[in-house]
Amino acid sequence: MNVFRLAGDVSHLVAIIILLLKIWRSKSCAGISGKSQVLFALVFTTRYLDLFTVFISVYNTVMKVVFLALSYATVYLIYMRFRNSYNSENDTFRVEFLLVPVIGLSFLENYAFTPLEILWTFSIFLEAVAIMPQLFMITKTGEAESITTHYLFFLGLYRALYIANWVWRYHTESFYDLIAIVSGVVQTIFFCDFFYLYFTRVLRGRGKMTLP
Amino acid sequence: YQRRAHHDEL
Repeated sequence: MNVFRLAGDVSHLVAIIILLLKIWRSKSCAGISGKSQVLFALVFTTRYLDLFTVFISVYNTVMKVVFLALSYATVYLIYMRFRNSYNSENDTFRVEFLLVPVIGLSFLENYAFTPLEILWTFSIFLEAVAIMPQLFMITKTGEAESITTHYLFFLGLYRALYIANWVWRYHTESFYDLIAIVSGVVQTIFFCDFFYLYFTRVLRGRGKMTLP
Repeated sequence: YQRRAHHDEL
């Protein structure tokens, strides 16, 4: 464990909590892409299947349980509890365009052709594109509430910090996980456009982020 | 990639 990975996990946790609290307190999921949240729940489910078979550390196990619980709670709030506030008419990204290539690639490119390893690879590739429906929804509505942009900021920051963690681990342990690194770089690149808007618009105290 | 029995990152 290093400071970059710890900061990344904290940033990821903060992002998930920001979104969950926003939905719970405003009793509405307007402007939130349910599809992205389902994809994130799928990412955690397929990545943490080793929750009961492999023990890394208390921290690792606790964080996996927390991420799984909070992501399913978020999906529950969107599709069950506050489903009448869900903007399904704006959440129209075709997730099959993400799932098919990700499934295909995880069968082609993996460390071992075993169910657990292919599912882990699937979760890594899927996470890189899981935010697409949410970013698409924002471009479609042309705006995002500031809370939603803070959620996206911490979500994007988490994988950027993981890249620093991979550089650190390469130099200190000469360890590198190429699938995670390539996918993590792609994921972070997808956030760059948002980061630009976030720093130039939201942090200027403009409240909502309105797209040009 | 060093063969590792499992993935230790979240």
